[in-house]
Amino acid sequence: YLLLGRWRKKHLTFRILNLPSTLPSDIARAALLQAFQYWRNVAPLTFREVQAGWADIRLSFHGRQSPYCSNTFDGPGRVLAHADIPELGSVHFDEDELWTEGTYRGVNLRIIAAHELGHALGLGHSRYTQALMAPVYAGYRPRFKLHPDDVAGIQALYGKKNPERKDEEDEMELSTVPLVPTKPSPMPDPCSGEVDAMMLGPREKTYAFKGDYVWTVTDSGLGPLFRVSALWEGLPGNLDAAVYSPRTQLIYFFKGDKVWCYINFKMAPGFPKKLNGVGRNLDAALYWPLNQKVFLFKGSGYWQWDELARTDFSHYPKPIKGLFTGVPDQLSAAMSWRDGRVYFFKGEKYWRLNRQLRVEKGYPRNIAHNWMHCRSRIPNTTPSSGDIMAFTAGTKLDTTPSAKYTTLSTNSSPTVMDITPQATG
Amino acid sequence: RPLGPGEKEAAVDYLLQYGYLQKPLEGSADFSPEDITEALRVFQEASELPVSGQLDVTTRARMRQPRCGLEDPFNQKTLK
Repeated sequence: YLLLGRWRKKHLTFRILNLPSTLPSDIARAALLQAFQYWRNVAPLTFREVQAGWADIRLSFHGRQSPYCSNTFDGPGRVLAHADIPELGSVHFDEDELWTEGTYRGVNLRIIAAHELGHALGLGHSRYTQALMAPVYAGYRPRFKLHPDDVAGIQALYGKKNPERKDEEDEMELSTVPLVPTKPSPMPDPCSGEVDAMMLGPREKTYAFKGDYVWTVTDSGLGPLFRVSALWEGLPGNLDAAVYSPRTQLIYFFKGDKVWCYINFKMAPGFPKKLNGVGRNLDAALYWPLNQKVFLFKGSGYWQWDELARTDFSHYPKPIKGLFTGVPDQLSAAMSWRDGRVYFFKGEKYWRLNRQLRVEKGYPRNIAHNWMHCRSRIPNTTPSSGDIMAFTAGTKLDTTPSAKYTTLSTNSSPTVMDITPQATG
Repeated sequence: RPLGPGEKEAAVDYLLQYGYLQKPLEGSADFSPEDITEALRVFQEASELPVSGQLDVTTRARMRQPRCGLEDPFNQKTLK
């Protein structure tokens, strides 16, 4: 890595002055926000967006002509973007590029923005051709992450991300949200086993939602219960469903006829939106990594939704039993978990499905005992590898954010991909 | 493949723009063949290409790759 300069402060403001025309603005914004997140995850830096006035870092798009940049661009290809080093803060993208997200086509805005922010934070180009800070764009990578050389460079400038301080920063971030319950509401007992929703969230943290509260579930125990609105400001309790999409790195919450969408723990602009094309008062939602789609469940039916494409829901809902063999109707919650299996929750019980979406032998099992680490009043069932045992309390609730978002919508174009059994073989 | 019209000039412009050739502080930018060979070698090494010092096909192709507009700090001489 090469160090070109550094900011004397670590809490920076930023402003997005305009967006490219080749991407829906919410996806472009999410890409830019995620670009900041890569650096925030590995260094004691924070970035606060301002909508007007001066900002330390200013992102904008211009082409061959620009009233405020002598370094004009060259049309599609070749130079994609440039940035000034600290403490100047300007970051410019060539508006003539085909900026994209979630595809190998065009130029991935999130990765290029992360590179240019590296410059704006003080890094020069890296000798490692696979590093983010390499001069030449290495193309779209679905599971992109910083190269060790990028991390070493930014930490040489700003130090390591101190986990304690990280919590402080998160606490500080949380402190802007009323932690005191606005009105008393009964705190649920995780050992009741009943949940409103389950979600495998960012950084593979498992969240359980019940009433106005949310807690994490880990191999070693349960995290403290937080009010849902203390983490996701503006989100009501008693949710119908929750799902995190690693594809877009967005979190969706469903309740009644509305959907909320969050980038990190910040609500995406324009949300909540009314649901259209799918049922209201949903039962459950999950993200299926094998086809990167979101599945929504209600009663005995399901909808399959492609976040990055227009989905025709006219052939939905389809019968749950037609795709998820052995799963009951009227679910409480659903989740694809980090063991590669799909879990369905109903009442006090849960079912585990294999990769062929068939319920495995020995299910259903008891949620309280196998997920919530509660001493069960029922005969001990031998837990399988995907279940969780061993008990200690006090796991820190993960408030690490991640960012990108899209909108839930329908129109006449055909469903992008049908995954009925014959199609998936 | 022999160099097309303007390809050599384009390559020199690239090496200049991205810090592989040092812009002379005064006078016109006419570089000695040795300067250009040295700059090409540094560029090829940094790009993990065969280091020939020649403006060969793979080097020209690499120069057409989409990239960041900032300079590269790989030529220790120009970096100073």
